[in-house]
Amino acid sequence: MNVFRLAGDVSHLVAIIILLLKIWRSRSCAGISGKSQLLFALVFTTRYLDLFTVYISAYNTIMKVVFLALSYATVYLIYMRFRNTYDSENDSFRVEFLLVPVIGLSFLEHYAFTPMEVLWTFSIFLEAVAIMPQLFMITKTGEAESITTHYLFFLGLYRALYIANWVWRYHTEGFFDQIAVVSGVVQTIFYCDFFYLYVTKVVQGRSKMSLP
Amino acid sequence: RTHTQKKDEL
Repeated sequence: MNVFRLAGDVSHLVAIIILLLKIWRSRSCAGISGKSQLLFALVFTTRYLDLFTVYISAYNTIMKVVFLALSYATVYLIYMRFRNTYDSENDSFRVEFLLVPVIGLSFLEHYAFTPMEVLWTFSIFLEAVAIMPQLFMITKTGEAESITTHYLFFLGLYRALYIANWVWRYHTEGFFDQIAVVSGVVQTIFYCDFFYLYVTKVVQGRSKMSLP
Repeated sequence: RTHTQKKDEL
C-alpha cells in the first residue's frame, strides 16, 4: 500500500458517499444517471467475486464490502426509494453501446481465459466507460448541480491517483498490470474535459456548472 | 511482460 493508492481509495469512497448523501438528504435523484450507478454496481460485483475466496488484508476485504454495499444502496435509492424523481428521459444513454464492446474486448484481451479473470477484465474495462451515461446526461440537461460535480471530481481523481500508484509500484516493486493501467489512463482521460470545467467554473463558487 | 500477477488492488 502506498499513499497514492490510499488517497485514491479515500477519494473513491468520498465520491460514493457524496452522491449517496446527496440523494438521501435531498430525497431526489434528479440529474443523476441511474444507468451509470447500475454500471458501477456491476463493476464492483464482477471485480469483487474473490471477496470470499481470497483474503488479502482486512482493509481490502472491508473496502470491497463497503463499496459493494454503498453502490447497491445508491442503485436502490434511485430505482426504488426515489424512483419518482428519477429523470429517465434525460438518462437516455444506450448502455448496450458500452456493454457489447466491453464484453467483446474482455474476451479478446485478458490474462487468462478463466471466468474470474475474464470477469475481472470486464470490470476493469467497464469501469473506464461507466461514467459515460452521467456525463452524457449532464451535456443533455446542460448543467449539473455543484454537489454532482464534486462527486465527479473525486471519482475522476481516484483513478488519476491510481495512475500515480502504478508509477510508484512499478519503480519500487516492479509491479505492472497492463490491463488496469491502460484502462485507467483511458478512464482518466474521459474526465479531463470535466476537470477543466470543474476548475474553471465550479471553483469560482458558482452554484451550477453549465456546459458550453 | 504484460503484468505481475497480483490482484491486491481495489
